[in-house]
Amino acid sequence: LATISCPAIAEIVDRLVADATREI
Amino acid sequence: GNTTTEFDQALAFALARVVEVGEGCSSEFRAGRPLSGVTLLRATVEHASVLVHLCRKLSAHLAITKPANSVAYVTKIEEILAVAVFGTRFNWPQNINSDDLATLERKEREYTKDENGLNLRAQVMDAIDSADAECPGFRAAYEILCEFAHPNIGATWLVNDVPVQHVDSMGIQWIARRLRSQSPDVAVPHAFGAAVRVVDSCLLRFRDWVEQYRGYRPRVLQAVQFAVRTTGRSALALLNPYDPCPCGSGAKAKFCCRA
Repeated sequence: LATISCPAIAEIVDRLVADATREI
Repeated sequence: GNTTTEFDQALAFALARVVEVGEGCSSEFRAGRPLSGVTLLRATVEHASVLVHLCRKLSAHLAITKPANSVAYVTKIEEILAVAVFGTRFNWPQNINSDDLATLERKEREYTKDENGLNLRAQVMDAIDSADAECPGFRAAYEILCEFAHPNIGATWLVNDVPVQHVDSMGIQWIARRLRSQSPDVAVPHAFGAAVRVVDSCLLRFRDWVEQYRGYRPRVLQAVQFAVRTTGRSALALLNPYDPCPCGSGAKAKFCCRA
């Protein structure tokens, strides 16, 4: 088993949301 | 003549969906709810991959530089854009006001017939496969995410704490599982970590895809103008010459396609 960090995944998605928001 | 407007709107709608689902996903992870977080991560990935699919389909279509029929050529662009925004599996045109779902047969539920000459059939796996062609491993990563978003074993992993294992004096291994406490870390198989890394590296290219999409606009406009000027110019005489040209160029009709 590996340990994943929930905040790390949230950061990945936040970056996508920021990219998409900037373009709208 | 609405095609260029629809081109701009398709991007706006696609991005708005990514933003809404993505914001939900991020806040679920931050709130320490990885199961709903992963469910929304899978949805976010689906919404983001629609843009890749759109770019690939437009790119393939716009590669045809000398279309035999300029109107059919623009109609195909129209269809590509419409599927990205309004694509469906459920037969909305027939069932939009249905309230007796129990009697809906499979054949009635499925959207099979074209709408106004446009085929709007869509399923998300088309987009996932397009993304996989751009980012190898994307489809596998998506399937792994599905395993965690569906009521399958992955979802069970997400609702338990890191399991405690011990071997007793008789050599029997015990695994103690406990429902999760609110910890920011989750124990998952390595393949899940790999899936997140693939998603991460693929989503890093999202802005490039937006740029790529924007880059198609001049050619879409050109195709619309060609269709208007070769087949529809007489209809432009009905318009006020000082109104914006219906091709979407932003110029007045008199100085654009009507000229």
